[in-house]
Amino acid sequence: GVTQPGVAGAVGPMVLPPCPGRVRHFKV
Amino acid sequence: APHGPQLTYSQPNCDDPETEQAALAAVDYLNSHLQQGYKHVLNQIDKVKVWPRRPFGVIFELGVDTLESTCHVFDPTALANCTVRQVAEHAVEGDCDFRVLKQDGQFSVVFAKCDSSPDSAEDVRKVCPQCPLLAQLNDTRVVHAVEAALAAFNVQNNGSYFQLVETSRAQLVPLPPSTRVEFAIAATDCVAKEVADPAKCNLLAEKQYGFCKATVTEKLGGEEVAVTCTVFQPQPAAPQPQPADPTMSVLVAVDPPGPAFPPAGPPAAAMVVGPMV
Repeated sequence: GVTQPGVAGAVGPMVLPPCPGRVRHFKV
Repeated sequence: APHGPQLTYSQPNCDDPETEQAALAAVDYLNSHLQQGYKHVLNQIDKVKVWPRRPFGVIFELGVDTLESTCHVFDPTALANCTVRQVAEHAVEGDCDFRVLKQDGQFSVVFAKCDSSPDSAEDVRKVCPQCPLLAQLNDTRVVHAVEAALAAFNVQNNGSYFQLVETSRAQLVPLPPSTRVEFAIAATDCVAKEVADPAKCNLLAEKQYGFCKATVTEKLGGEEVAVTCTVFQPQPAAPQPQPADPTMSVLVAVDPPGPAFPPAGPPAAAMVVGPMV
């Protein structure tokens, strides 16, 4: 079978949500 | 009544350096006002809003998660040198709301409210199925272990008689059957070797605190008490504690029960913060 190549999505800078921030140790 | 445009807040990134500075100032404030239990370290900034403040400065409104360290609040060790209590030791989390004023480059806490709670038994079991969980501080085995350990410490102590200030945490270990306790102590005006009635001893005006870890192991016909206490330098009126004294350790066999001491404080999970503004 022959498949159509997928359409690549636009690649841009990854935007992280502003909050919550990073976990410094571990999450309880 | 506000004049002109309404005050609006901004929402910077929780990991923004200025937000982190505000959170660290808030955690320092928390630790300097805790009167029992252990110092806490910053774990995660949950939320932040920054409000303009009249006439000058800004207010950081913060939601902050903390974790209990292994340093007791009486321990003068700098927070940076305190280790976080691990999940296997049954970690304790703090959940705090702070408002921190930044003015002229200085941070000052204007509101603080924290609750703390131990990790769930399930979480501890996932990491370490055999690890003992935190025990109730009023459990008779815990109360006895603290009494026996403090008595053993005082017997070996050539200086002041030390009184119990609080029981900070406890664990019941199934094998070998033993009780692990941690508790805070304070020096009194009695001499340890001469004390007849501990109830008549008074805490020194210049408070001298200590922190002890002990294991009381059940043995045939008695028990073994292993206790290690660190006594900190006396605290003058302004609480600027200095590095700790050498650690004192004793390992003795003691027949139960030991003498009676003041009751233990509330559970380790209770966190008391000083005056709120």
